[in-house]
Amino acid sequence: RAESTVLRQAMAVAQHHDAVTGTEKQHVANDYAWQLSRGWLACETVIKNALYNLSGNTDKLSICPLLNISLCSVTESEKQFRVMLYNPLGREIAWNVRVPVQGRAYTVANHAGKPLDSQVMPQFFLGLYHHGKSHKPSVNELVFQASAPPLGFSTYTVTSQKGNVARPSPPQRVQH
Amino acid sequence: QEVIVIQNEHLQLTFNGTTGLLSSMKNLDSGLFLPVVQNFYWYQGSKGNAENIQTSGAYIFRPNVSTPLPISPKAQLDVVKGRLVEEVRQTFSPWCQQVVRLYQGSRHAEFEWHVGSIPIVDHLGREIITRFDTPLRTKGLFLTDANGREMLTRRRNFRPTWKLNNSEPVAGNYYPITSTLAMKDEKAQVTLVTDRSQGGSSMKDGSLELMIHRRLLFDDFRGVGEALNETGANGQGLTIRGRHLLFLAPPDSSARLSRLAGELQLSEPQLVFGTLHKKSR
Repeated sequence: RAESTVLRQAMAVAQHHDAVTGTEKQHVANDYAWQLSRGWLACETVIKNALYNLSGNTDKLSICPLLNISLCSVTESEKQFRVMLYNPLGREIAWNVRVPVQGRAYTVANHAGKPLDSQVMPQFFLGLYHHGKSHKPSVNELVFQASAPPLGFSTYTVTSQKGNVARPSPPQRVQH
Repeated sequence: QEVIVIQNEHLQLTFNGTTGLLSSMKNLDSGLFLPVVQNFYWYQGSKGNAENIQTSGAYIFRPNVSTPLPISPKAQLDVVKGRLVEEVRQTFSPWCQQVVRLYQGSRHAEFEWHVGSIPIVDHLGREIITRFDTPLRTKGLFLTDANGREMLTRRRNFRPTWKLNNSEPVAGNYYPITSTLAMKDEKAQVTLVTDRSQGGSSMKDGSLELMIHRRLLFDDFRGVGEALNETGANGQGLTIRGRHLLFLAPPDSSARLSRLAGELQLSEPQLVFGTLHKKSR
């Protein structure tokens, strides 16, 4: 269900000084996190609906909430995908997009089909998510410089190049 | 190598090949050069002592000594250079790593750190900081933001409206950093922009520090009734990843740079990914 009320209510609860300062008991911290997570999930649908309406495209849209720790099932598994950047600021921005990928070479194009510079590099922090067991990172990161208009969005298409070997994610990474 | 250098059009960072630590920063536009050493340290959380039973906990920051210990004096290095980004990857310990990046066209250096789970096998509470040491003559002054709006000048061991008797030499000089911590002299300003609210200070001239993670083993008797020892689903302490932006610029032009970057940190773009439906494909 698409609604922003769940997140609004969770944010209201999190105005309590314990949530702001982190002085709550552990089980309360867990509940704050749960409420915010529920709110975020409901808002994802709101964002997707808005982007469907604004862009008019028929892509299946996904949001990767674990992108901050370089996990995104879409970019790691698809040979072609689109990246949409919504800019909440009232000025044009430039942003370095970093997404986890399995392959070693990709083509990135803007909405007009113009190819952009991109760079693929091995992930660095990956080994730390394996409960302390060090292992050689097997997944790469794709970097490209994107821009977005004020309070608007831009779209980029990423395509895996031919001969680009894609490997499935190790199951424990996906679980984590 | 003795020296490792990464650079873009605006900045150049030098790392000491022996210690693996950042050793200097140069603003290529203004020609400003500043030796900067950055490392991660930890304060040991107080268990209380004969003078005062107060422990370090969720409400109270009370390290047992004023000098933090380095997590490691050296970092293992890995360097990746490409057309869009050059980065130095530092491993300080199995639970503390960092990537220092210079993106093409960027006027700041990005420090992405990854800390946790903080070990407690020795039964010591740890409060982890990142610290930038420079030779800037800051005369006991530094700047912190007031909820991202006005920048306030702070002076060590001083309050503007009463005579301070500082009984906590570290905690008494810590201030909330909502987005920006800075220091300057006549020629240069060093500014740190955070991606979240943190505590920070300048414990000596030319030095800036930010607290990035804490794991403590005692309750601080202020009401929470638990030690600040948060664990994840796997029972281990929390792992935290975050970002600091470092600017070096003349004082006159620093605010404009860091303010715009701070705004973008706070309201970063939302990424949404689309996969083509079979029909449209």
